[in-house]
Amino acid sequence: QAGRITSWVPGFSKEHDGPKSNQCSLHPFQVSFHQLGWDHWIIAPHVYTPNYCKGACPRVLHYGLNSPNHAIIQNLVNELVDQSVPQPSCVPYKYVPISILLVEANGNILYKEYEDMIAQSCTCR
Amino acid sequence: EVGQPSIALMADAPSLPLIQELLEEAPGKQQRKPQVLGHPLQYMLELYQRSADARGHPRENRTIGATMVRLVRPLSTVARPLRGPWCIKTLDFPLRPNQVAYQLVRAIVVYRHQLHLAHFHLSCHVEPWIQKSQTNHFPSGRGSSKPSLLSKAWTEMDITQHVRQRLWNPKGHRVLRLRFMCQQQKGSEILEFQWHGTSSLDTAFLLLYVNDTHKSVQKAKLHPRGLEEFMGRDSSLLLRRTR
Repeated sequence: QAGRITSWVPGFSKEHDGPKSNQCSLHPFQVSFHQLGWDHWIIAPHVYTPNYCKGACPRVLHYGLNSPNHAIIQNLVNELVDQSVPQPSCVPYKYVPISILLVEANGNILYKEYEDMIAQSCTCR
Repeated sequence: EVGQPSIALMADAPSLPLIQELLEEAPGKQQRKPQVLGHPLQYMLELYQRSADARGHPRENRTIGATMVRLVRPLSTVARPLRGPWCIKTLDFPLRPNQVAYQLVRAIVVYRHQLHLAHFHLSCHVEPWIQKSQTNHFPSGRGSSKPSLLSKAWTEMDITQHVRQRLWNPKGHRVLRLRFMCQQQKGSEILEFQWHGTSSLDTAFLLLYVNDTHKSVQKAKLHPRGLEEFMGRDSSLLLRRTR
């Protein structure tokens, strides 16, 4: 449990992780296909919400972040052994697909479900 | 931007399927959006609205049964003048060269079974264009029992079996050829009819419901069996070394 581990991580204090608002989390973000330069062939939808993950990874990675064992060890290595080994990064954990209707160069129309197009949650790894 | 050299280089990497698709399917920026109007566009918009919400999220209860639906328009038509009460049009639907890499779920031809042109009232149906001595694999009945996105004048016909047997293999023809046959409705005076005012798009289009198998192919490459085979080869090397 994070609470118990933090007691033996040398020099650990909650202030080290910075303000909670700056911690690794999912940020909603919307972009239009016009902005991406794809509106000349995508019929629907008009907007796309890929979202993104941003923020600092805490020094002790709790369960809610779904970090793999490797990330937890790498964090400890950074903390206790070698600071040239970077801390884990805040990246997407789960994705959901998006359905797109587009017109092809030859005038055919395509409906397609593209996997892993929208970030749904984040992790530190 | 699509078409720039940097993206072309990225497409060489087999792990970038989205980039590959953008290069294959997207019209160039300088190219105008192909004009797609009328019934085909309406049909696909309704299919989209049934299958996804306004933000593009696929609906949980969607009944589409495939991850991809391609509407193919006929490439060219050869119209033959009226023979008795019949007039016939040949429709060619081109298939993409790599199409068979996808798993075919369903193939549907959508066509107008009623045509009203000037003084003509025609009843129409489609048939496969098959060389003599070959059997007809089309269903004898007309239309589909599935809930339809169509207005009254249009009909769907399931031709999955025909497409699967004749076209969906690496050696298959790359073109699906159909005959669009119309007959003047009974009681109307037989007049000399020409296919004026009916573009091929106004009469029929093909729908291919397919599943993308790229992911499963990639998974198969990473399957433990591959590793076992590798290990097997490796262990035989070790054995030889021991010997």
